[in-house]
Amino acid sequence: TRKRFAETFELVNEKFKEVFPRLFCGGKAELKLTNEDDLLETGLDIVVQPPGKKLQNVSLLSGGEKALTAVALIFSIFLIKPSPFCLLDEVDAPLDDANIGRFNEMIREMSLFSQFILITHSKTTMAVADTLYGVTMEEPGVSKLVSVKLN
Amino acid sequence: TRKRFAETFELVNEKFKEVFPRLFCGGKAELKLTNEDDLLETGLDIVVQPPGKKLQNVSLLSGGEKALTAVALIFSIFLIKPSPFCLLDEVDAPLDDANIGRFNEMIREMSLFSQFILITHSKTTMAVADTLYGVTMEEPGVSKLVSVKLN
Amino acid sequence: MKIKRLEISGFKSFVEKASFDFPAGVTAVVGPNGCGKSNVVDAIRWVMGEQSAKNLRGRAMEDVIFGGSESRKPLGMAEVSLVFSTSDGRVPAKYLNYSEIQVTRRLYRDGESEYLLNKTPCRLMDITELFMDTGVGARAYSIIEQGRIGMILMAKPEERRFLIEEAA
Amino acid sequence: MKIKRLEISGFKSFVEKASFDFPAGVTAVVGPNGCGKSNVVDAIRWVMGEQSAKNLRGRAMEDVIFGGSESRKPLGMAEVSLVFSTSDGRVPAKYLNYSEIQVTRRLYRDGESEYLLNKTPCRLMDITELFMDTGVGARAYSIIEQGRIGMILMAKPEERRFLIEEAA
Ligand SMILES: Nc1ncnc2c1ncn2[C@@H]1O[C@H](COP(=O)(O)OP(=O)(O)OP(=O)(O)O)[C@@H](O)[C@H]1O
Ligand SMILES: Nc1ncnc2c1ncn2[C@@H]1O[C@H](COP(=O)(O)OP(=O)(O)OP(=O)(O)O)[C@@H](O)[C@H]1O
Ligand SMILES: [Mg+2]
Ligand SMILES: [Mg+2]
Repeated sequence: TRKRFAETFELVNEKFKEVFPRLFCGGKAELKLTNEDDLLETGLDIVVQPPGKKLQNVSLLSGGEKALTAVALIFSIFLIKPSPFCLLDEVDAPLDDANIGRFNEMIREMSLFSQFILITHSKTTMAVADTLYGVTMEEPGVSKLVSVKLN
Repeated sequence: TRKRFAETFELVNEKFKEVFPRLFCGGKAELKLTNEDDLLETGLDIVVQPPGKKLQNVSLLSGGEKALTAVALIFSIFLIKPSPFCLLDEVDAPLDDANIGRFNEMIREMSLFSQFILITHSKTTMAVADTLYGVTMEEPGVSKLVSVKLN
Repeated sequence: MKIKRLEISGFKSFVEKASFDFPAGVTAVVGPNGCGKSNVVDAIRWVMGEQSAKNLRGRAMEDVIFGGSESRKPLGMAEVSLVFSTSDGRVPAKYLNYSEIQVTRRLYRDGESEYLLNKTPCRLMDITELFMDTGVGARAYSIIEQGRIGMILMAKPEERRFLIEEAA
Repeated sequence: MKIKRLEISGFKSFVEKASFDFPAGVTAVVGPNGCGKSNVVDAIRWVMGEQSAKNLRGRAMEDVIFGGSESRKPLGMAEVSLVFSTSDGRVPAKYLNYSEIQVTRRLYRDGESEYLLNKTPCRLMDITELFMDTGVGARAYSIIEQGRIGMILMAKPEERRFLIEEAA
């Protein structure tokens, strides 16, 4: 319905304007509707300005900046309407250590009301987990679970 | 020309059959022409079997296995007809430490006849470099080069 | 509904039954390339009702059944169970007398499918209804598969609107 | 032809002139997200004659000129120079008396382009010819951009044949 789309858009946008500078340690971003007069067909544009940089076409952003921007949008929607659980598979792969730190900090906060399952190769991310599962393939082709409970 | 394509294909294929088990520490792989009778239009199929696993559709491979398979093909072509230099931008991102190690070992060997420029976040990869360049953005939006010569 | 436990048996590389307990908070899954981590994500998607083999990196749904290794024969069936705790009370009325809800999906190599709710056979529709009613449905923003995070920025503006629609 | 040096000035985030020496062997380029590492790859592609802004993550070629930051105004020109050493002798006859070959490309905001070989103005064609003759051309398998390695496996079989064609 048009009204609900508009309301949700407003809520997510306000949240996005908060979450982006938090993950990027500065800068600003917002969502824009491509066609405000047609809420049933309009698209969603993302306008981004990393800290200290000038507003530019999103395509010029770096690999890590693009990933973190997408994460900011996902987290914003999640904060407006949380799911009971959230599964992220190697989302931290393109991020440097500083960004991974802020990413994990937000996940720890959101994990108070939702379960987070993170697949990762990053030792930094492993360090913030409450529970750790190791998957091994000692016998080739056969997955085996090794649980390492941390708390 | 048909003849040259066929010869090059044979050379690259033989090399690929060597390089893949080297990067994967086992297993086998080969290239197959989709249409052997039409060398001007034929496509290239990749058949892969990681060590101990069964031959399966390439799409079922893991993120890291797909990346390493692509690297094996790139390296095979490179070994048949080396370029004077090779630029790899965060190609090691999805690889675990063991695979990064074998990847870097091959790069060191090939660097005897070609220059390799690797963009990476991995400390393991940095460790095999002869020269290290750090790019910083102390002033936001402005890239600055800091050279750390290692040898 | 919180996830309590995930049981995978015969699904992709999980030949023998593997059981994951999911306590509250953050759970990290780690391991070398190709060991089966993303297969766990596929298992969760699958038991929640995924109908497209492509979304599970396969060509046909049969691809999710363990296909054998150098040392093991292929299996004839894949089974995944997801057990939810109803302790937070957010469940449809008919489940209020249960402390757990177990969703099970099986696929046989001949193509036969089975769905079970608390070990009682049911239809796929009952499972998708349960997930819809409890808000647990595989929303686009609650499962982000490997390599898919980039799609949000690369997508056309019209393709992104579903993110708002799902949260609305 | 080995690469000796790369000089970037006014190209993307490299406001002030940056000079990279490339000795033999393995060079690693490191730094935090967004600091400019991939821009170095773009600079090399660009000076070798890249004509499509899309292949440089831009919408128009003007996007490669430094567009300003919070503290700096935009620049009016981007310039990249790539200096090759001819010591390995693999150069076209007309360059044999040079110890270095310097390829320079400039772009002005009004759209004017300049190409120079050893600081002498030339046409784009002279540059692409040089790269073709010396086998230095940006072959698909000698520059792998960020995120592009996956394309080899995801591509259709017909789309992959160019890899063999380029090596043939
Ligand atoms: N039906 C099947 N039978 C047996 N093995 C399978 C089946 N389907 C997939 N596999 C295997 O599972 C492996 C992929 O596992 P998965 O994608 O979970 O790895 P991963 O741990 O996520 O690795 P990465 O860190 O590289 O992403 C592949 O090697 C594939 O061959
Ligand atoms: N014309 C331009 N003027 C100013 N800044 C630019 C211009 N073009 C691109 N940039 C900036 O350069 C940055 C991207 O740099 P680059 O892609 O090289 O990062 P990176 O070091 O590779 O990061 P990552 O590790 O995330 O891949 C972006 O923040 C972008 O805004
Ligand atoms: Mg994976
Ligand atoms: Mg980059």
